[in-house]
Parts: sequence; structure tokens; C-alpha cells
Amino acid sequence: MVDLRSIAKRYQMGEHTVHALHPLNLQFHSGQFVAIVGPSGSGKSTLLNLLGLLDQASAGEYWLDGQNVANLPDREISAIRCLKIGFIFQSFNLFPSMSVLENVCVPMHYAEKPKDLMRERAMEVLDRLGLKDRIDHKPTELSGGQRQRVAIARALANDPPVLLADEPTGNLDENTGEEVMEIFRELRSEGRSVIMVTHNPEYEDQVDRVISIHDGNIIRS
Amino acid sequence: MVDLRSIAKRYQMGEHTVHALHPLNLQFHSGQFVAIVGPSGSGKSTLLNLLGLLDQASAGEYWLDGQNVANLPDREISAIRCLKIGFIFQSFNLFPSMSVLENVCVPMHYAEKPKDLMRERAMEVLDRLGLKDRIDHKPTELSGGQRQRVAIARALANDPPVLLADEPTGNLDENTGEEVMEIFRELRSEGRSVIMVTHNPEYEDQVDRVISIHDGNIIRS
Ligand SMILES: Nc1ncnc2c1ncn2[C@@H]1O[C@H](COP(=O)(O)OP(=O)(O)OP(=O)(O)O)[C@@H](O)[C@H]1O
Ligand SMILES: Nc1ncnc2c1ncn2[C@@H]1O[C@H](COP(=O)(O)OP(=O)(O)OP(=O)(O)O)[C@@H](O)[C@H]1O
Ligand SMILES: [Mg+2]
Ligand SMILES: [Mg+2]
Repeated sequence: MVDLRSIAKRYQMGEHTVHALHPLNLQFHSGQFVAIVGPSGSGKSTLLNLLGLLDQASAGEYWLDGQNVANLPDREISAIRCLKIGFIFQSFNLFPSMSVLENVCVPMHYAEKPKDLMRERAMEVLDRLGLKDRIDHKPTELSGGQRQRVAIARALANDPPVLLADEPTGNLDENTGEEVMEIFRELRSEGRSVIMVTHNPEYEDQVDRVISIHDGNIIRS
Repeated sequence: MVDLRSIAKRYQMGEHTVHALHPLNLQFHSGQFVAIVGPSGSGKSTLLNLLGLLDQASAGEYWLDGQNVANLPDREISAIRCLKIGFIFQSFNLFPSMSVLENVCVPMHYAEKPKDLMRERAMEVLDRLGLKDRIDHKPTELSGGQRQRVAIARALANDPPVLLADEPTGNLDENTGEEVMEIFRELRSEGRSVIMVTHNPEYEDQVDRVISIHDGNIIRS
């Protein structure tokens, strides 16, 4: 399904090069629950952003379902990103001028879902995440963990076949975090792919596969 | 040292009132390492912001070293906030156009520290937190956990007698998080106060006192 071939990511800082990811090979098959772990700064978010088509590699090739992503037209990349992939950002990236409900509806607008179904789906995921009393709040009127849960709800809204989650429980207490893991396990049992960056070592036993990153290199996959 | 008397915080949302904190009484003495725990949305950041003079209560009184904070002139509140309190925000709040080094120097500018001492102190805390190779990066050129560590370094820069930390390890792996806890324990052993909001139940055994919040009420202190 996903085949990264000699994928690398570098940043030029004047004279100095930061190797966020050294050339690596990695394959993913659908329907797996994968954890990506590693120290702070090791390249986890960089890898997830590349997988989610939010960033471009400095070198190497990204083959998705037998096609080289570099050869796809922008319009198609956009469609894959908005319809096939749900992305939960490490820093949430909510739209500050929109309410919680509007934020969750954004991907469904792109998918051109009918208005009533859109609202029903948004309420369903928000209720599941304990946020039904906060639907009219703006992001600045929420706690840190509530913002994280809105980011999660928004990523789930379109029922994507692939969910990419960057530290989705970092701001959540144990019980709320467990509820999120329960949602991820259900997606996995429906045959969807969940790829989750996490610092919580407890989650490593609950997934199908653990990919370990260190200083931009994969040390276990 | 700190005496909160019937302190409450409310938000009016049209017809509806959100009680972020119901009236509560709380006292803190110096030199303690205190953990504030509770579910997402329960009022922890709200309490910490009130303690750190970053926000004003809707009701009740905040007595600091025998003085009612409401009667202090703005200039003095500002001085207490910048010189006596180190604050680590849940969402970091770094200055986006400044480098890591410049961000850490900001509180020391306020304290009018000499330039060479300022740089030396900034390098010392950044090195301790594993960031000496990132001092010229802007916040957007850092990982999530690196930004969190810059926020920690900035709060430590002026050697404040009181450190208020809002989930300071939420984006850090276990080892890096442990290094941060080690710094906090050292502050505690120097007689400074550390008040830390945390979701990590492992830290509860490592502190002097645990304050537990639920739906805006203190249920254990
Ligand atoms: N500006 C605001 N307007 C309305 N409600 C608000 C506002 N700011 C916070 N709240 C509400 O106050 C409650 C407490 O928020 P607070 O940020 O203190 O929670 P918290 O315990 O820090 O949660 P978390 O663990 O998720 O960070 C939350 O339910 C939140 O929705
Ligand atoms: N725009 C950029 N310019 C320069 N270096 C960058 C840039 N973005 C990221 N980096 C560096 O790339 C490395 C990998 O970053 P990444 O965000 O992938 O780490 P991470 O594993 O997600 O860390 P964390 O667990 O702290 O979130 C880091 O050392 C970071 O400083
Ligand atoms: Mg990251
Ligand atoms: Mg909070």
C-alpha cells in the first residue's frame, strides 16, 4: 500500500545541514495499527507529515498503491489528503475563528457531505469524545486536552481509511486517553490503518507493529 | 505564602455560564513540589494561570505573602510575574520570530541581566535540556518536544523562586521527561516552589503533595 524508497528529509541552515530523516525504506500494509516511537527530535513528526502528503521529501520516492506520488497532479494529491487520510496534528492546528462544530465539519465540506448528515456525524464524534457541551466554543475557549480532542474528531469526521495521529493523547488524562485508544482499536478492527506517533510506552503492547526512530534513522520496524 | 480565598472563575457564554472553577480555598507554602492532577477540562490550567497572575479571578481573593494582590499596582504585579515566577505554558507560547536563544533571554532582559551573563545562563539551561545544537532555530524549525523544552528553559532562566509548569512533559519521551523532573527536584531541594500540572500518574509519588481537581472543584489537597 505505502512504499517509501530511500526517503530522506534535510533542512539547510546556512552552512549546516539538519538531517531530520536519513535515507530510509519503509512499507505499510492496510489494516494495521502501527506505533512510531523514539526520542524527542528523532524525526517522528517529519515521517508522519511525509506519509500524510503534508510535506515533500528531499530525496527518494513515495509509492502509494502502485503509483509514484511525485507524478500525481496536485488536484489528486489534495483529494487523497482530504478524503483518504485523517491527520491529527501534534499542535492541533484548529481554525481559531471557527467553533468546535465548524472545525469538525471542515473535512466534510470538502467531501461535499449533505449538511444534515455533516452535523449528525460531527455531533456523533464530539459526543464520543466528551465534547458535546463545548460545540459552540472557539478553540481559545477550550482546555488543552479539549483542543486535542477536537483535532481528533476532525480527523475522524470523514471515516478515512487511513488515520495518522501525532501524539494524540499527549494532553489527555489516562481515562480520556484510553477512550481515544478504544476508538483507534475499533478503526483497526474495521480494517482501517492507524499510524500513531506516541511517547507512551504502555501503548506499544496494544499495537500490531512498532517502528522505532532514533536521530533520523529507523532502528526497528 | 499563597492563600486563595473563595477563588472562582466563570465564563459567560450567552445564556450559559461555564464554571471553570467553583469557589475554592487553597494555601501553598514555599519549598514544596506540588502536583495538580485531574481530568481534561477540570480546571487545572485555569488554577495555574490564576496562581501565576496571568488571569484574574471572577470572585474571591488572592493573598500573596500577606498582601491582597488586587490592591497591588500593575507595575508591581508585572514585576512579581516576571521576576518571581517562572511559567511553562501548556501550549508553550514561544515568540515565533525569535530564535531559541532569544526566546530564553526574554525574561532576563526584563530582569536587566548583563548581556554576557544572560547568554551564559541561556546556554547553560539549553545545554542541560539537550538543545545546544538548536539555539539559532526558530520555533517553527523545531519538533514539538524541542519547543516544550525551550518553554521550560525560558521559565528557568531567571532562577525564579516559584516555578509553575503546565504539563511540562506532555510532548516528551520518558528519558527526556525524566531529565525535566530531575531539574524540578533540584529546584525543590534548593528551597524553591514547583507547582506542576500533570497527567502522568507516575509523577504523583515523586512530589510532596497532590491536589486533585474535578469539574472545577478541589476533591483532594
Ligand atoms: N475562555 C473560555 N471560555 C469558556 N470556557 C472556557 C474558557 N477557557 C476555558 N474554558 C473552560 O474551562 C474549563 C477548564 O479549563 P482548563 O483549561 O482549566 O482545563 P484543564 O484542567 O487544564 O484541562 P486539560 O487537562 O485538557 O488541559 C474547560 O471545560 C474549558 O472548556
Ligand atoms: N523547518 C526545520 N528546519 C530545521 N530543522 C527542523 C525543521 N523542522 C524540524 N527540524 C528538526 O528535525 C528534527 C526532527 O523533527 P521532528 O519534528 O520530526 O521530531 P519528533 O520526533 O516529532 O520530535 P518530538 O517527539 O519532540 O515531537 C528535529 O531535530 C528538528 O529540530
Ligand atoms: Mg513530533
Ligand atoms: Mg490544561
